[in-house]
Amino acid sequence: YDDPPGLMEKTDFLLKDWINIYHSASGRDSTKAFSMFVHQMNVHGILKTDDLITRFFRLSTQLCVEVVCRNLAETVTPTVIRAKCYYTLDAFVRLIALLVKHSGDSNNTTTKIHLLNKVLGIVAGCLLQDHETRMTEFQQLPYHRIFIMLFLELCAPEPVLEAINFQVLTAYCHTYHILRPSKAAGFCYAWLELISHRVFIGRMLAVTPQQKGWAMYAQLLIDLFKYLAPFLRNAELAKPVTMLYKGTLRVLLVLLHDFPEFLCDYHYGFCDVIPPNCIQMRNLILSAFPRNMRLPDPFTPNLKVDMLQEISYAPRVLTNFAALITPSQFKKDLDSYLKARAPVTFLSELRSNLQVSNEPGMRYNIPLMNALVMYVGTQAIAYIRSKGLTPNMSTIAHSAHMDIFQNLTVDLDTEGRYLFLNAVANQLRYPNSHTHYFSCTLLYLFAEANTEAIQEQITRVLLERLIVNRPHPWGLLITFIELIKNPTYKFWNHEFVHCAPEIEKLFESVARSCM
Amino acid sequence: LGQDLTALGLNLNSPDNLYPTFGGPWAEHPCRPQDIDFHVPPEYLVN
Amino acid sequence: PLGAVPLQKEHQQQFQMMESAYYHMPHPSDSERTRTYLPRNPIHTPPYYIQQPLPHSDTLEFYQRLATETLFFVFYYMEGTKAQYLAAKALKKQSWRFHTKYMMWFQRHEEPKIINEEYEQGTYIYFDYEKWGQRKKEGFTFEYKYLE
Repeated sequence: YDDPPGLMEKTDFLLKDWINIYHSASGRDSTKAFSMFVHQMNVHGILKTDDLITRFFRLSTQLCVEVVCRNLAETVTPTVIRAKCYYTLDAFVRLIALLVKHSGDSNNTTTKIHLLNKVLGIVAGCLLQDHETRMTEFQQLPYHRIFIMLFLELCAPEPVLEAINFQVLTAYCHTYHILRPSKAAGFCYAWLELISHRVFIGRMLAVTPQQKGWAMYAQLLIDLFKYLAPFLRNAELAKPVTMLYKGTLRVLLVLLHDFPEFLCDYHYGFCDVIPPNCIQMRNLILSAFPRNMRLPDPFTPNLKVDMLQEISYAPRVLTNFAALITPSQFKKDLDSYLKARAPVTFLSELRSNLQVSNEPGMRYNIPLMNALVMYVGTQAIAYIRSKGLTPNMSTIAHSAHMDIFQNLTVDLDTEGRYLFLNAVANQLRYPNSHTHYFSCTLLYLFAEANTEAIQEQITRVLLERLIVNRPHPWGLLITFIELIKNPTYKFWNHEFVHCAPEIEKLFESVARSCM
Repeated sequence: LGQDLTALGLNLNSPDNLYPTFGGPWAEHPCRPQDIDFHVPPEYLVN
Repeated sequence: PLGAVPLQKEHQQQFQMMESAYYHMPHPSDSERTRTYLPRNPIHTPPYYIQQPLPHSDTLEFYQRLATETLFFVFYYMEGTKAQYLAAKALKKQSWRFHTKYMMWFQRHEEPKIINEEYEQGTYIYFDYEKWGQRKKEGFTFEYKYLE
């Protein structure tokens, strides 16, 4: 860093001086003390250049982290240790908050946000470097406290802060994305606590108008799911993973309860990165439905799903899944097949576009599979509507769209078909046109299947989603009920339904709750 | 079979939003009234 | 049919870091403003108290029914909370004033005998942390939830 000689000592002296001022009586409303201290900083030339300010913040952060790590190494009672840590950190945070608030004149938001981004970047840089050098000795506390206390200071109900709040949130989301768990695994618990803090959630999802914080918040959750995915892929979870997973479930439950529309809008992106075997967490996301919607009880006898008003409305899907269909030649061939239902060779090449390896369990490009299913399905709905019809068991048949789905059903191996059926089942949510179309598709594929193995696998995909603890998506329930109730599917005649007594009992218990 | 999500310390039937008192991803209980910061005039911070 | 997938090297390193962090989990108070007397770790209200907050307990009317001493206690011990804010409002309704210079509450006497530039004659209430600290050492505890 080749800091100018003496800068570290100067910084150490100033920081200690500020900490005393902050904790002295006059520190209460530190603005008075702050103006005296800024004068001090000027005298020491700290504020002379951008470079010196940057160095000052980096050195101060490192000094604070040093003090905290020394405190944490002491063997006194944890509350005393933490009080000593907060003593240093909270003063440093107040200094940053005051410098941000008072930099530039009151309505010059640019300088304030520029300084905030700088400081957040410096603290993040120190964290990543610390994470790399200290390895398993890395401590979350100092960085966790700096980020959250600074955020709380910048969310105080003051006009100058309210005016820059969205930029503050944006700066924080960028910083948290830089510090996502796959980049700083040793910070992952503090990170989840930071992004799920009640004030942060409130600001990102409730207070900020026009849902402007939703896309950034969705990105942070995707960062979390991407990190968890490899660990959750294996059924046995180690304790540290279970802790993070349960913490994630709590956060998702709060979102399901308070912001279901948020989960509805971003469900596609989330399910794209959640491992297929993470059934309950995926169900939790897929169970969300708009608060102003009343869901008819799926067990209502003779429920006419296609008579529901909402069934014709398309849900908001804020992921551009069409753009995820690559390479572009494949997308072109797909579009021309959908348009002309030719060339037939397109169907026989489908699998080769989706298969990426021969490694069992890793054979297919899951995001591409999901995007293909979503794209073909939504194109099918539009195509059926363009003919003045509505999707149902007969209008979805005999089309280029259904050719593709039937080809995937027949041509893929067990693993590939499982992923394909999952992509379809991931659209079984609350009453909307996607739920309806994909529910019909699943039932149609069951009815038209040319082998019992396919019917068994469709049943398995539905069943594994039903036997886990609640919640269960409405669309999943109505599809399964239709499958076991409607004699067209001859469900009960199939061998696999009676393959084991507990399976038979399970089907019967579901059947009983339907009748 | 997943977890019993009603046993994670969140009152999922609450008519009010959960996030204002959310104790965090590891908390077994929501925040209590006295845990929630309230912006009092700075002179009240006598501690 | 996906089965388990072995962790790649990168994930194993991440797991190591996560595991060491698992033994230094964040503490609830790490995310809260420093509150000397109101740490976040739950103090379980004994079963003989009502377990839920009383109805309307975060309204001014509720605080106006509390004894003056209780209001002072809430003000000084529940700093930075809505309870402190409402206790202050209730005290003002009882013609107490908060002296920002001395950080004390005071109540004017009817006929102020001595008035100098320092302060008015009246009843001054402040919190003697030292004395309280003294009592606290005798193992005296109190329930944050109910101050009656």
